[in-house]
Amino acid sequence: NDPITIGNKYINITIDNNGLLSSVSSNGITTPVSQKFFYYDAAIGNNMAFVNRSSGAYIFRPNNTIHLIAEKASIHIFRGPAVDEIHQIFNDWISQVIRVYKNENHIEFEWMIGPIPIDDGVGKEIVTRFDSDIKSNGVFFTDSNGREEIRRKRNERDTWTPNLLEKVAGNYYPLTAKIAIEDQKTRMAVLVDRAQGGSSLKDGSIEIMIHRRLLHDDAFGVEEALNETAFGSGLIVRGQHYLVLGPPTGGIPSTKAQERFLQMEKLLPNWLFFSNADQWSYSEWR
Amino acid sequence: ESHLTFMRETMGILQHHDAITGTEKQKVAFDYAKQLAVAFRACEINSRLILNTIVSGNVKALSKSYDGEWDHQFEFKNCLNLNISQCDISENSQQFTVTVYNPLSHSTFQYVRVPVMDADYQVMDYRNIPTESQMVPVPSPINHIKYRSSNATNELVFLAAEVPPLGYKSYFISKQARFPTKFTPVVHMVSDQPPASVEE
Repeated sequence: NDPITIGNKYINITIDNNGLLSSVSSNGITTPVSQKFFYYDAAIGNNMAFVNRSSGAYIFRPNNTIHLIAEKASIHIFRGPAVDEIHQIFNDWISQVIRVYKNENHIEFEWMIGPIPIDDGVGKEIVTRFDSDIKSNGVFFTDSNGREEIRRKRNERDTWTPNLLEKVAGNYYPLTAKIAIEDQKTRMAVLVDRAQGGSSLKDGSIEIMIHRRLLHDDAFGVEEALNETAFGSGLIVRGQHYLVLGPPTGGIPSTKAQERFLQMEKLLPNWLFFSNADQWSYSEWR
Repeated sequence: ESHLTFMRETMGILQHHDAITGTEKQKVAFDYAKQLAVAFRACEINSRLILNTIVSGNVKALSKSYDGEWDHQFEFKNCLNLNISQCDISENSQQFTVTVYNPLSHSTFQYVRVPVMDADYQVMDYRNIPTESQMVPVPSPINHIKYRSSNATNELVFLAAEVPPLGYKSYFISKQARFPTKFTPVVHMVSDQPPASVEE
């Protein structure tokens, strides 16, 4: 029932007695950070009206209300010389491994989602959300090409004043490599392992969409809903996010430099080659 | 060059937004996966040639007394489903090697995760020194839906340290006498012995 800490000399995380992430200590900073899974109901629209189509393959159009999927997770902890892992089980269709390698200064989240239940007749769009006390003042940073980091401001646009009717979808942006928020004291970045959509819908928060199962077509040409039953029961997705936390300026390497190195190593990883060596002795191979 | 161009063209096709998670029908995803697999297979020939050239060159350089032609062709294979803990060679071999090639211009430290069966494994580096390793279970869905074609229950984790820029390191992994896995981490202690003399 006591909080649990895993980590190394660079970074430590604490898991609360609900089995959920509660804080991160890294680069001399300790910040309360929670991470939970949520879903949006996919909007059901009138496909005859252009401005009111259903959420589908072409349109990410969730309803504005967000639902928490699980308040608790059961956990198993594995500690060893290479990595500490916490295996979380949220429900029948969401599990996750949080891991900290012994020589790394980031946290890895490997999630597995699906098949998304649709027994209630509602399409769902699943997001992971990191909440912190960072006073980001509506500002967040995304990249859209793996290089340039673009400043975004919630509910705003650079060159006109929008009146956003879809507060969620209207603030989502493409992520190729990462999304970040910061204040004067702390910067928090989440790197993705594939192109995804993400946003910061409240101060201190980062959310990333990771899986969808929809029951209506959006009338943009596919003429099928994104409701996959290719394996008989809906799709399971598995992927990774990497969290880096530290001061926004200073430090050697700086937090941004750490993010950049990590991005290089995750998006341009080492190539692994496997060879069967059943016919070889070690000395022959050597 | 033609192999690389094929890969470039495939990557170009995958810039389309339908190749992005959550926006495409699964049949489209399968087609993209198929195209990528063909492109990888084409480039695998290049990478094998490159690695064989490097390895053969190194072997010749290391063995001054070696006066024959280096005729052993290593069968370097990609495992493209490592992201879902699936690799035919590591799961079904008593012994196998993992070669880590670093395509970046700075040296890297990477924790390698290899899907394996429920057994004990020893990881040896090129200096005849055991590399510290750890077994962890492969995460599986609670609903027990089979989402991968693999019997691997565990992953073997070890650090490939200081892989040189545009260079490689190799590791020899062998299955050991079976001990029950209790998932208290299996630790292979690093030897206190100095590394065997290797001419670099």
